[in-house]
Amino acid sequence: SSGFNFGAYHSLDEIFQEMDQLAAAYPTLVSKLQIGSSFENRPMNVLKFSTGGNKPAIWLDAGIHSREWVTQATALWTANKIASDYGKDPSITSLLDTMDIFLLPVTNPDGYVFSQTKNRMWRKTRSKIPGSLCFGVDPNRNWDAGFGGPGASNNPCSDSYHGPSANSEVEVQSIVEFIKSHGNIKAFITLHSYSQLLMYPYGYKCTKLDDFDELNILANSAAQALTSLYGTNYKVGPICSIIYQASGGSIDWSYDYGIKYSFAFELRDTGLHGFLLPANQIIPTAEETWLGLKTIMEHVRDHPY
Amino acid sequence: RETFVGHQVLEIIPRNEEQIQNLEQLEAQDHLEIDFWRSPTVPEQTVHVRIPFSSLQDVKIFLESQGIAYSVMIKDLQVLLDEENEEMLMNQRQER
Repeated sequence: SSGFNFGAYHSLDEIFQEMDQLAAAYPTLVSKLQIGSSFENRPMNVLKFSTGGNKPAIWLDAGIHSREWVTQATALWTANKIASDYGKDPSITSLLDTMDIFLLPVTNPDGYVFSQTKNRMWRKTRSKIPGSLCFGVDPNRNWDAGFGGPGASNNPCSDSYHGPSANSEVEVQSIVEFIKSHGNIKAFITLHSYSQLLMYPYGYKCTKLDDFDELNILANSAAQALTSLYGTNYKVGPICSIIYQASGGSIDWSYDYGIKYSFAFELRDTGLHGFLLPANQIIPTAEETWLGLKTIMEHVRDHPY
Repeated sequence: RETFVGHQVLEIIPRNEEQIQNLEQLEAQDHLEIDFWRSPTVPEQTVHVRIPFSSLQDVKIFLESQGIAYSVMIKDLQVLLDEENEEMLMNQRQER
């Protein structure tokens, strides 16, 4: 009803306006929470989907690496999908009758604005590093999971700089505090792009996790569901073996914190556009990703722990 | 706004561990200001790297000297960015 075009890339202000619009259009289901502020004082806005009560919850975030614009766009499409399908799609209805969903569409708002106004290739936060001329920390090397280990740089000018200490980035710290204070998050799913991967822990070490068999089967089912729509080919496995060893990542932290269902998606580019995925691929990307997400969320709903 | 005129994105497929190590050496050379979009991981897996115009010659010479095959994935990044920007402006106008 807002006339918002989900098949286009938008400014941060437009995304925030549409989040408000969703909360206004579905007042009994959707609300907006601010879980913190970024380094440059932009709000960390989360959409909460809840039918009421104190339910276990699923966490979804997108856009921690700001230049991966298809992820922020996918998150917003997903928000609209969840809201509009509740009461119509039995699976989503049953999910939201059992669990809440928290969705953070723009995890790195400063980086997103910077990537739209100054440097399209920016992927880090915008924090000032004492003693360095360079700005920003890779927020997916900043979590307290093997912090500072292999696959993260100690050079503040590097795109994979881990930061001065774990949780030094207020954007990361805000999520950690929210997850801890909630106390009943059962799944942690983060959206990145590109490469078409569906990964589970670990990245900071290359050992097999205790829940390997379950997560591997589930991730393969999710990837299969995703592929079924447009044939997009996904690889599935632990971060360490399907990309490379990388320390300080979010899903390693969430898994070690006790959130068994921790996954990271790397969405499309299937057509050699890299981070510059044409806007006409946003909706197909979101549609196929939704099938993968739904598979995971249904499993989480049906396997309480 | 920073421009990326003349930046190219190369697609590289390392054939063996030695070539992966060569690419890692390349990545460590800060002065080249190259940006791996998809980093080298295992042999035969595609690598994508953005290279500023000023480093193109050096990088291509390095790859050729090491016998590492590559092709140009994006010929001029700025052309794609201009298209993207134009599309965003058009969408904003339509939504208003």
